[in-house]
Amino acid sequence: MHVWAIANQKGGVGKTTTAVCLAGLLKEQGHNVLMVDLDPHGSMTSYFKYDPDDIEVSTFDLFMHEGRVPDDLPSKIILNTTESGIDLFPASTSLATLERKVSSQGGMGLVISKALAKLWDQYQYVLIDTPPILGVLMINALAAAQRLLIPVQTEFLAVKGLERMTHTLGMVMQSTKKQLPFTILPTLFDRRTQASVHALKQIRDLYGEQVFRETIPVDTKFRDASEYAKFPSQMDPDSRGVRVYRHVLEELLKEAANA
Amino acid sequence: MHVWAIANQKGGVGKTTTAVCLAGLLKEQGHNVLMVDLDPHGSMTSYFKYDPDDIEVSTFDLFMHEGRVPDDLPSKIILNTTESGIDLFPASTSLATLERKVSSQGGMGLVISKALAKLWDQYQYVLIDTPPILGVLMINALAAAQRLLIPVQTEFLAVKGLERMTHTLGMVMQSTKKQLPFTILPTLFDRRTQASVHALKQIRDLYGEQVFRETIPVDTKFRDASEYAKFPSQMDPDSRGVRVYRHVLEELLKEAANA
Ligand SMILES: Nc1ncnc2c1ncn2[C@@H]1O[C@H](COP(=O)(O)OP(=O)(O)OP(=O)(O)O)[C@@H](O)[C@H]1O
Ligand SMILES: Nc1ncnc2c1ncn2[C@@H]1O[C@H](COP(=O)(O)OP(=O)(O)OP(=O)(O)O)[C@@H](O)[C@H]1O
Ligand SMILES: [Mg+2]
Ligand SMILES: [Mg+2]
Repeated sequence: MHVWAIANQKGGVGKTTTAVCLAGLLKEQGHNVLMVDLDPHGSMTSYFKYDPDDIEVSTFDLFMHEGRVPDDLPSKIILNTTESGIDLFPASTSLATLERKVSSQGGMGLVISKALAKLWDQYQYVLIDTPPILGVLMINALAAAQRLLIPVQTEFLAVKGLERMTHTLGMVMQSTKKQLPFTILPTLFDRRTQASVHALKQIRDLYGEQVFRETIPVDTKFRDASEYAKFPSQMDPDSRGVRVYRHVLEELLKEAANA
Repeated sequence: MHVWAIANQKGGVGKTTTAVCLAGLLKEQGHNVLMVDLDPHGSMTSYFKYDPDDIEVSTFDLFMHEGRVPDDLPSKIILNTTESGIDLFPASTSLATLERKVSSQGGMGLVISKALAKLWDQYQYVLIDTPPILGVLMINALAAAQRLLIPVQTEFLAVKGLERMTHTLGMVMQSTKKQLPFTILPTLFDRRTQASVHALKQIRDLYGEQVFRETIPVDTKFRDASEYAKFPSQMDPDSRGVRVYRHVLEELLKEAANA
């Protein structure tokens, strides 16, 4: 089982879009995929027409057993999506209360890892979507993942945020004593804007090889896909955005095979 | 002193851009303005070239006195911006630990209101920027504000998020026993995309009068402005985006005068 986390403390950079798009493309290659929604706002859950305000069992419930995960709980949480072979661990809005609820308890950083371990033979790939804030949910995602994808908007403020993300990553790696390779994915790139071009150059200068060689262009088909609960590659397999995500996936699969 | 909060639990919808743009336009009208950054990611603080990872005194310090605010602390936090007449209460990244630190203490919802009360004669307008998550920081902003602005991206997922924001607002109004009028501000509108046009219609159907009559268009000048730490109205007073924000401000000032 390969677990990939998609994270960035900056909001609206395409985390959910990246997770959903890659899930659709993995399925095309015949893999079984689980998408995990750890965002209290539940964008990924809403994308597939479930209501994060009204979910009976969700990722929130995994945290209600003082750090242990009952054997049968993970499979009770699983929901179907519009595509067979891609399932969802939904989020509930009560995740927003988690930070306060579990702050005094130790050992809450490995809940998601433990839950996924119980499903190791059902899914080949797991994609974890995270909220745009550093906290117990992001720590869980980073601790469970073997690879991290950091979507970054190509704009000035994003560069500063990236420093913080890699700084956070360093802290988590120290405490989990595990290396977590990451790929920076420039998104919402608009080559007509000076700011976009400048920011991209800055990101490539600072992070070199860790930045994917292509940029995800601004592509309106992504918004259309979320309206119809379709994976972007189902909506339009040959759109500019999906084409670049296919190349991203090729690269990630090559690295996963070598790992 | 008029206090306006800008909030939405969805990330990347233009909260920081809205706060900064309106601050610049208020100054043009001769008002003294304080911008308050309550986002642990510190976009507003970074916008003006301060480093949220390396700030000596910030909004975080206001919360370190068990709910009381020492008389002299608020004025110690104030930083200048590129424009005289507009000051900044900076954020520090340690705000991300606040939820865990203060969760067991009561009375932490009014810290920002208390801090602003000590500056009532120095600023006519205060604009509070919030993180994209429901928690003690957003509650503080809503409790301190007399008006709420909710920027909403015109896309399908945003409509669902709006329900949640108005739901949260209802909860806060119940506990503070205060009415908080709000304006929904459709942003990043791209009339060429079906999804944008559909989403806007849905938002207008659901919320009627509470939605501003115009939409903020996609305008690349906003990204340019953040790169040069300039208020968008300084960067290009006549850009399409700034023109609509001027109309937004006219409407808000009219309502503030009648309040
Ligand atoms: N390459 C792209 N081109 C055009 N629109 C995009 C692209 N990527 C994402 N979007 C749109 O931008 C918006 C934000 O994307 P998304 O919700 O995936 O970001 P996020 O980082 O998950 O946000 P949050 O911080 O709220 O979780 C959505 O409306 C999405 O459809
Ligand atoms: N009308 C607009 N046209 C084009 N770009 C815009 C517009 N409004 C905001 N932006 C850009 O979109 C990005 C997100 O905006 P901003 O950071 O203000 O959103 P936010 O809601 O504050 O995000 P967060 O949830 O991370 O706090 C920024 O790069 C900003 O420059
Ligand atoms: Mg998201
Ligand atoms: Mg912001």
